[in-house]
Amino acid sequence: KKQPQPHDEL
Amino acid sequence: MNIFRLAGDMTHLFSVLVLLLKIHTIKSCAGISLKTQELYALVFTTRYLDIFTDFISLYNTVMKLIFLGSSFSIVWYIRRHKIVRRSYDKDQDTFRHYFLVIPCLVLAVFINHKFTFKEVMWTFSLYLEAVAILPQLVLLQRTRNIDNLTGQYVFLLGAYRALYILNWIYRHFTEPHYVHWITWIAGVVQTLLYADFFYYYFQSWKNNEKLQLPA
Repeated sequence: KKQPQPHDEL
Repeated sequence: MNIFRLAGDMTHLFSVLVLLLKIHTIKSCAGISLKTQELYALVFTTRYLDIFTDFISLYNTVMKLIFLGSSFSIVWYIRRHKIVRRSYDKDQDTFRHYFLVIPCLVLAVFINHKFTFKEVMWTFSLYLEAVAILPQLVLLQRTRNIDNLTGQYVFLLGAYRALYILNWIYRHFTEPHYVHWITWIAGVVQTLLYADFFYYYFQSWKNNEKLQLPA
């Protein structure tokens, strides 16, 4: 299932 | 964290260090676009609004602080440092900020994953980062003698973007499937902007000549 992207990149 | 992401972050970090080295030790910002540096300061400010609210890892927080601190100090050096600022060629660095900032802002307001202030700002920072290198590339084209450090700086920035794409491909196959088409499209556009530069960079390296972009 597609979820919103986590902002864990820089 | 995978190896591509780490390598991407490290090339990004090295690019900033190379630029700071040039500015701090040689006391020169010749060939460096202040416009691009100001856009990066804006990119990091709008992207890292979550720095004190969402904790991801110590690594993440430290890197964010480094990118924020370095981008603002580079802008300060070029604008205010009494020796460095003399080497800034204002007449060549003519790209207008608002040509890039306004379309990116409009795009972020209409095309985003969630219509909240933080999310729109984060999306704006992705769009703006994709095109922030343009004033620098235009300036490189106008510069007859691109010095080594400036060439390395732009090369490392391009390498960072290419490694991030490998990171996304890797994450796509190894992690739960997130919706990240905005990041992907902006990232691919950003990397493509370096294609021309890469071509001439490798040519000059292969032929052992000085780097020069055709006008």
